Amino acid sequence: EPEEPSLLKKLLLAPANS
Amino acid sequence: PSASPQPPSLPPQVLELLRCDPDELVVQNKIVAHLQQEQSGRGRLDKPSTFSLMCRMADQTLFSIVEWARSCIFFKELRVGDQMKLLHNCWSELLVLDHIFRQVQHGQEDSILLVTGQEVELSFILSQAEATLSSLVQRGQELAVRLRALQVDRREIACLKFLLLFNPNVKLLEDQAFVEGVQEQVNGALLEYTLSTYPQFQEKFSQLVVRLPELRSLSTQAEDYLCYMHLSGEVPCNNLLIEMLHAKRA
Repeated sequence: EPEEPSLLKKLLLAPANS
Repeated sequence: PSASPQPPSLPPQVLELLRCDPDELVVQNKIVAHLQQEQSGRGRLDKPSTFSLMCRMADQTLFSIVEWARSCIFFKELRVGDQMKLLHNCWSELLVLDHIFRQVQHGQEDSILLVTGQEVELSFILSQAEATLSSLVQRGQELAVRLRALQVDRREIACLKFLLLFNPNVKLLEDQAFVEGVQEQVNGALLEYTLSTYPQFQEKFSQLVVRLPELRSLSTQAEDYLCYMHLSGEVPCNNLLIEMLHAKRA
């Protein structure tokens, strides 16, 4: 089962000012 | 008291680090708006417990810390893997330091200033909280008193935050040398700043740095408490706070 993406990773990879 | 005198020459590096700091009022308004939105969604009758509210505040403050980190000089040059490792290592210290410096600026030993700008009587918190949380809050207040006595200012806190974030002891970093280099540069900038700004207090740099292990001990105790409360189902789930707690202890 694919691991749920980390919230932290999502935040770090989100475009600036998103 | 933490308003620092105008130093003859502010090390440019310290200016750079300070420039990364977010506008406190913007952060405060964002968190207040978010909590109000959450509460309106919950309905008037569903009143969160004091601890649950504190968790929500801490969670939102953690979001703002991640936002600060990702926009920081040096940090944005790292790959996301290293960024995550560094934040997993120091998130609780940054949270606790954020809280403690707010109390240093607040300057009141009998009350606590929350990130939302609300002031809460210490006696109220101690009457509500059980023993472990009370001791945490007390320890936080004591560290705030010590830092206030040192006349720690915003620029020094900006440097300390970088020293916490760029911790060369974090394992399995891809770019270990870079992190070590930043740690060295920031140490140098903080030393230069304290010597030039507080010439009458030659030991200020070492007095500041000696507080970091205390901060780490306090943040480890806070994590332990959070873990305990999480296992008792007391912490609102699905939030950054719990993810970071798990990541650090995995």
